[in-house]
Amino acid sequence: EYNIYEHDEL
Amino acid sequence: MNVFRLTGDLSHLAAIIILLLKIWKSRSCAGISGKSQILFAIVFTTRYLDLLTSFISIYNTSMKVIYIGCAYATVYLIYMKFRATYDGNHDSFRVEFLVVPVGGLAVLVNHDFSFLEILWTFSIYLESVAILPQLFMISKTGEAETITTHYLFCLGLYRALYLLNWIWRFYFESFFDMIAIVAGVVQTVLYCDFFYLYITKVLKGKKLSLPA
Repeated sequence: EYNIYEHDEL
Repeated sequence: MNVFRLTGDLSHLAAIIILLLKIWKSRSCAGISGKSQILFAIVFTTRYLDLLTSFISIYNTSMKVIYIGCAYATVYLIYMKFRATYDGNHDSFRVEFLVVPVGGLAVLVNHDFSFLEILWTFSIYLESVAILPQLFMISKTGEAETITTHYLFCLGLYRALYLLNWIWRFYFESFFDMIAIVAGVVQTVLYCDFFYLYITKVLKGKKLSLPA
C-alpha cells in the first residue's frame, strides 16, 4: 500500500 | 521505478539542460518565455519543499536538487545575465490568469488540507499549464528556433511518459493519484498540437513556422 502523501515521483 | 518513469525523468532532465545550453552557448534567450521559466521555478520550489521533511532516495533527492538549481539558473540567465536579449514584448501572456485560478483550485481540490500538501497540489496544477506563456509566445511570433522545439518536445514527452508510468503503476502496484493523473493528461494534451508540428515539420528538417 502506498501512502499518497509521500510523493515519490518528481 | 519503471522504465516509463525513468525515461520520463531523463526526458525532463534533457529538456532542462537543452534549454540551459541553448541560452548559454548562443548567449541569448531570444524566443524563450521568461514567464514560463519563472512558473517552472515556482513549480519546483513548491513541489520539492518535502526535501526538508522527508527522504525518499538518493536518486529522488539529487534529481530534485538538479531540477530546482537548473530552473533558477535559467531564470537568472534570462532576467539577469542575458537580459538584453530577452524578448519581453512578445512574452505578454498574463500569468495571473494561470496562477490565481490554479491557487484557488489547489485549496479546493487536494488530498489533504495541509500546508505542504496544498503547495504540492498547487505545483501539480501549475505545471500542467506553465508552458502556456511559451506556446503563446511562439504563436505570436509565428516561429521557433529548432533547438527550442527540441526543448519543448522533451518537456512534453516527459509528462506523456509519466502517463504510461501511471498506467503501469495502476496495474502492477495498485497506485493511483487522481490529481497527478488528471493534471498530467491536461498537460500532455496542451502539447498535442505542438507534437504534430514537431513530427511533420522539425523531424523532416524544416523550421517550425506557423502560417500567418
